[in-house]
Amino acid sequence: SHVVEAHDEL
Amino acid sequence: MNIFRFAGDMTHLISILVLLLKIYATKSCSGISLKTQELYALVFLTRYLDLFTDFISVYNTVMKLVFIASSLAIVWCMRMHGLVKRSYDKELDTFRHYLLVAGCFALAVLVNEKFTFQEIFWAFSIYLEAVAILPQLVLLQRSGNVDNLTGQYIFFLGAYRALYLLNWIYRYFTEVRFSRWIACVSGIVQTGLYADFFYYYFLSWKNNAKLQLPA
Repeated sequence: SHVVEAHDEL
Repeated sequence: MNIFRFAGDMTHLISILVLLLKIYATKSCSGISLKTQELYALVFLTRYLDLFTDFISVYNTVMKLVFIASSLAIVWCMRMHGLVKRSYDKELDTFRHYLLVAGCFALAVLVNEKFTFQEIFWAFSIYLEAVAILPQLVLLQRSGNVDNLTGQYIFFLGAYRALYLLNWIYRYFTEVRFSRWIACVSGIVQTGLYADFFYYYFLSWKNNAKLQLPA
């Protein structure tokens, strides 16, 4: 499934 | 990390430092919307829920802490600090910002990257940030003349998200699976809201005149 990677932006 | 995003983060940091300088140096928050500051504190608190769960980098964690601490400090200052509190334009800062909170939360429940607690609050913070400046722009129009530091604060605040737009374009072309369309569309709306401010800010800079927004 479409894994939401951690948000790396502020 | 790319130069656009780093420049964007630094511009954002500068905007906060300019606001802190204005409040500290003039011991006044006239012309500043407490409602916008409260919305920003909510934006950071709901966006950085992953502060203790996802470690990206020292830079990322430090900046998140700085943004949360500074936004809360500004709200505290405007609400509690005797001298500053008295200079708050209470009767002009009347935007019903709770409507923005409700609307953005409803949208976040409907449109998000994943229907999880963290992702819904992340999307909420993205939508809320796009409209958080509205009470400040309304206050600006009502209070007529703008002191330099307030004008610079708003300018840097608007410029930082414009730099993020360049960052997303850059990442779109350089990273295979990069898609942050929620942040991108929201960022375009956010930057668009500053359009007329940027225009009058440029005019005041070109004519070396005081920043005046038409009433």
